Amino acid sequence: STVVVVFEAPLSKAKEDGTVSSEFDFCVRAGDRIRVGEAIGR
Amino acid sequence: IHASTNSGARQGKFLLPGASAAALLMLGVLHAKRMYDDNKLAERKEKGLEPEFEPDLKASFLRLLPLRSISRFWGSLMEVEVPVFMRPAVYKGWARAFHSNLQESALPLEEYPSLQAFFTRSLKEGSRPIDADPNCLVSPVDGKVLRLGQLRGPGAMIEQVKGFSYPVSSLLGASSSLHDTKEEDVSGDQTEQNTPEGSNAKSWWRVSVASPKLRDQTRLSPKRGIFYCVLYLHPGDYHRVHSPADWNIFKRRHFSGNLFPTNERAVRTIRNLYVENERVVLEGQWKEGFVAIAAVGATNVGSVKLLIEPELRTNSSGSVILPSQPYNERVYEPEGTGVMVKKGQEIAGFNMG
Repeated sequence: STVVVVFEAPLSKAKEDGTVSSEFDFCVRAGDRIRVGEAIGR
Repeated sequence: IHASTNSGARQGKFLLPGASAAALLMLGVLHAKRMYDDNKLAERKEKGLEPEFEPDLKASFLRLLPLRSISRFWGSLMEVEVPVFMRPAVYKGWARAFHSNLQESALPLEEYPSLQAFFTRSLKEGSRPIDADPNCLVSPVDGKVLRLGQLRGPGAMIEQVKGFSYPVSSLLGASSSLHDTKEEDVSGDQTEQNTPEGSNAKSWWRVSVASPKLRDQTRLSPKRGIFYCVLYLHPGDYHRVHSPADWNIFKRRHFSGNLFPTNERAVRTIRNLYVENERVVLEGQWKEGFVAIAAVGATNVGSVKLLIEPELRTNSSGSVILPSQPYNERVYEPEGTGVMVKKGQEIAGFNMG
């Protein structure tokens, strides 16, 4: 069986000092094993 | 006459009936082709080349089979009660075949009356610690990450395998509220997300600002993207589904579809696999916006149970797939708030058959 998660997340945020912080990023890659409760991305 | 019967007997002795010889020959050819294909795939992997989509004869043959009935028959087999003295051996055999971790099972093996009960087992308390970072999304299941990435452009396609993609709107249901996030159209100029098709393409990521004073705020507010992650559960994996974040589930869609296998070979050879298969979609909102989970069944694991809607029945013989109404939908009360679930909370589970 298969589970597909589709979600909205911030792409990038311009800070007051004009720099851009890169927002959401995956912390797993295709092929990784993962378990319930482990972060997919932050 | 004597001589002819002798020679006839001699002939019969050596001449296998034609059909058996042909069947053996065909099986041999098919097996050789399967070995050749697997060999080719292994070579591609060694070279770091990704497997590509290549429909084959077997995929077309699968379309002819009554997969839903086969799935329900398999499920009824799995419900058969196993005598208590046989349970440890049977479940250890399953665990060895599918690499299940028996140490985590919540109950002693003797307590699972059938393979179905063992398959849907829960785990010992604390077996799956939930990442406490409030800004992270966690995996809802145990499994292998097949694909992940960001949806871009008006088509918003998810890659099933290199060389074949399917529209996320077909997976979630065309009326998915994912569309609603495309435009907070008020008035004034539009600042568009970096869509590959250039800024004029009609895209989902249009962010419009009403007036100059808002522009600064909007400049500081996060631009948003839609991301996806496809997770494959092996037959031996823990098969309950947990919540990936604190979110409100607004609606549920049940697509009573086909039940093709969803193993690696099927992903590579069956077109629109996740869009054709039986599945349950939960859709709602988390602190960063839209979120949806699609639990897709397969021949051996054909049904999904929802803890938040125990009365839902999937993979049932009565359900007919109508092109005009590919799914049935339920909006959870109170509308707009739905069912609130916490990150890591158990929300659903897969069942065999």
